[in-house]
Amino acid sequence: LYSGEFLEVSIRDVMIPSERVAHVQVGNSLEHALLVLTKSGYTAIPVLDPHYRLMGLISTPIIMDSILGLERIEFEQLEKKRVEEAMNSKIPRINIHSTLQSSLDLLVDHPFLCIEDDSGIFEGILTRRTVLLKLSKQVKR
Amino acid sequence: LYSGEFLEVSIRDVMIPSERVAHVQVGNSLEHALLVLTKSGYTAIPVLDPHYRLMGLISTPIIMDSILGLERIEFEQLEKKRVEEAMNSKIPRINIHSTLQSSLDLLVDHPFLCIEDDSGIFEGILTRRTVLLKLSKQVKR
Ligand SMILES: Nc1ncnc2c1ncn2[C@@H]1O[C@@H]2COP(=O)(O)O[C@H]3[C@@H](O)[C@H](n4cnc5c(N)ncnc54)O[C@@H]3COP(=O)(O)O[C@H]2[C@H]1O
Ligand SMILES: Nc1ncnc2c1ncn2[C@@H]1O[C@@H]2COP(=O)(O)O[C@H]3[C@@H](O)[C@H](n4cnc5c(N)ncnc54)O[C@@H]3COP(=O)(O)O[C@H]2[C@H]1O
Repeated sequence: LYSGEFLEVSIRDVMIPSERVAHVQVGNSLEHALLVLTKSGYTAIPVLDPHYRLMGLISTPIIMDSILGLERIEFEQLEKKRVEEAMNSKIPRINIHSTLQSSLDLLVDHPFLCIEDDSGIFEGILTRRTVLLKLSKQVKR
Repeated sequence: LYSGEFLEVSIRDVMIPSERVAHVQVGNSLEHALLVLTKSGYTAIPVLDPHYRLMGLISTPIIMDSILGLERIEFEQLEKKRVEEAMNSKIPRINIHSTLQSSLDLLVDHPFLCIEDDSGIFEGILTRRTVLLKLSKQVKR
């Protein structure tokens, strides 16, 4: 931590590449999104458009909150709503050419960060686990 | 991390104390648990017994998976199932007298850790955010 090496790693080397990232499309229903989240076991995943551009993220808290009625959670609404209406589109976007250092602050408030190339195409995600693993290995030496 | 100071902090000083931790009781229904999760905005929270002993944790992935049928998620099952039947009871338990160092490895695989006193009474949680915040401040100096 002897900081240089840890933080000057390139994002591409430590990210989870897009092909291994569970995601949904902007046009999917919330019912479909909840099934993808449930089967993948993740609580939040990226939302892409048909050209693989990064649009936002969807999570179980967002989905449940969007169908929370006065008396109960209105599950029948899931098939009627789209990911696009509920998703969080105000997410930080990390450029693939950044170093880990610039992302560290953001990981304080975000469990994972979405990475894109110069034209906004989704490249992968950087997770808190990745950073904590590097930290715990360095602390041991 | 100029490591001594960062890691020899006592857990009590950095944990979120029990009074600020959203939780549910072992006997609650999954419907109630999902409402607590939705209103608090968290994806996973501790499960306690009536004496405030730590029993496990419940999360939206666990709840959804427990009612996942062959064709659809069976929401009507939520009121019929109890937290106790679905919760993850195999969770790491950190003693209140530990230092941060011993918990670092566990935070690689767990977004938060539950802390208990010597008699198993729930004391609070230690989150990844807390550790990442300390790390990012140290890296800046
Ligand atoms: N199938 C699995 N196998 C092993 N461990 C698992 C796991 N699912 C979850 N975990 C553990 O639980 C943490 C929180 O997962 P969560 O889904 O809430 O939060 C995840 C999820 O929202 C997202 N994420 C991680 N990997 C993903 C992937 N392959 N596709 C889509 N989203 C992913 O990034 C967040 C942070 O991930 P991180 O790895 O730091 O932290 C993960 C990891 O330590
Ligand atoms: N109301 C809120 N205000 C500000 N930021 C929020 C927030 N809700 C969530 N976040 C952010 O999202 C991260 C993941 O939250 P999650 O609920 O999946 O995962 C949480 C949740 O399962 C649990 N947790 C945190 N605080 C809790 C509390 N007061 N009561 C119960 N569980 C809590 O510990 C996990 C890791 O928390 P951590 O703080 O490291 O990481 C949090 C935090 O950075």
